[in-house]
Amino acid sequence: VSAAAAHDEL
Amino acid sequence: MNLFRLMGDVSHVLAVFILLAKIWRTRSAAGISGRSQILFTIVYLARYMDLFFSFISLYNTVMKLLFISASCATVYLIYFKFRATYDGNHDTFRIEFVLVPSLLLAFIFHYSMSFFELAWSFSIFLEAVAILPQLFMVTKTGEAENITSHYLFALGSYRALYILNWIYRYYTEGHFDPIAVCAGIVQTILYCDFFYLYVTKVLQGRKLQVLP
Repeated sequence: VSAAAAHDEL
Repeated sequence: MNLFRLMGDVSHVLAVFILLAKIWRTRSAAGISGRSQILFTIVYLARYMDLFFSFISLYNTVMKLLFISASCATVYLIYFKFRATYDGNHDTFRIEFVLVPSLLLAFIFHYSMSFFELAWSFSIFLEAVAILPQLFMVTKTGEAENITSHYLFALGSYRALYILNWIYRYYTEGHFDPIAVCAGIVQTILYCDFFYLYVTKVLQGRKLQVLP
């Protein structure tokens, strides 16, 4: 889930 | 970036421009829910506040600015420039019914208890239901113009394509964003009824009409 908070999507 | 996400983004941009072009060229906002457009503007403003402190890519930045400016322009056209053509009598969905639950959900489900993360979660939940005033309006008037139908189809396809992108990203990079995925699935389900009508009526050259 760590990648989730990066918000690299629109 | 993968093909599903790219197609999703293209579909999203297409939807935004179909709507802007329709209102501009017909000089009319008839059949368009101003309330849905206000909700989408809130969604973009709440989600893209990170423009000021996080840089992902030029592509992301350009798209974010595009969505914010296009949605503001749409709201301006509906409520100011072509206000006389706006069908306010049929645009009666109470937006607090989606704003308040989205805010509550954001306080329950978020990745960290910071202002920007809460705003991000809020925008994800609000986006899932922001189209409800528009769908409500179509049901109330009993029909939608073909260009409005194309707009709704492109806008609905965008999140459906994102679901394929999330499945792909889960298997290729182990990326999983439960908040976006759950809200995205709800968002896509809301369009299912419309997708059915679109395929069975609009694509066969008929006008989209809803049974009473």
